[in-house]
Amino acid sequence: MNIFRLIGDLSHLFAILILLLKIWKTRSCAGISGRSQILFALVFATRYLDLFTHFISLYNTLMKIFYLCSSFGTIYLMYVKFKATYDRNHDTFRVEFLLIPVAILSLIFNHEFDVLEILWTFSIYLESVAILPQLFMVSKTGEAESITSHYLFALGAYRGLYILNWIYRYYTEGFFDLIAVIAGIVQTVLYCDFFYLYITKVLKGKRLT
Amino acid sequence: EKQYQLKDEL
Repeated sequence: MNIFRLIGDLSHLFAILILLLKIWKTRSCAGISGRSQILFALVFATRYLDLFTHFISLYNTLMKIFYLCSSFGTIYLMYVKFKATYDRNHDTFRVEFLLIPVAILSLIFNHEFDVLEILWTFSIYLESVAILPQLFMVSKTGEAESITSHYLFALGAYRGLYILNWIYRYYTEGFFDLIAVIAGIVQTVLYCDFFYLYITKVLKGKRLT
Repeated sequence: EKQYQLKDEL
């Protein structure tokens, strides 16, 4: 564990929490893409199957359980409790365009042809593009509430910090995971345009439009 | 048989 990894994980945790709190406090999930949230839940469900087979650390186990519960909790709030506020007309990104290529890629480019390993690879590839329905929704409606912007920023910062963590780990431990690094870079790049708008607009108190 | 590569990252 290094500082980049820790802050990255905390940023991820923070992103999920502000999203849940936003929905809970405003009793509304307007502006949030349910499709991205389903993809994230699928990412966690396929990546954290090793909860049942391997123990890594208490930190690792607790974080995984938190991510799983909170992502399914978000889906429950969006599709059941505050269903009426879900902006489905603007949430129209075709997720099969992500799921199918990601499934094929994970079957071809993986560390080992093994069920757990392939599902892990699938989750890494899927995570890198899972935010696209949300970004698509923001571009379609032409704006995002500040809180949604903070959520996106924290979520993007998490993977960016992981890249610093991988550079650090490469020099200190010789650790290098090509699949995670490439997918992590793709994931971070997808947020770049948003980061720019966030810094130039949202931090100056303007709405993201 | 190769051992499963532990994933310590989230």
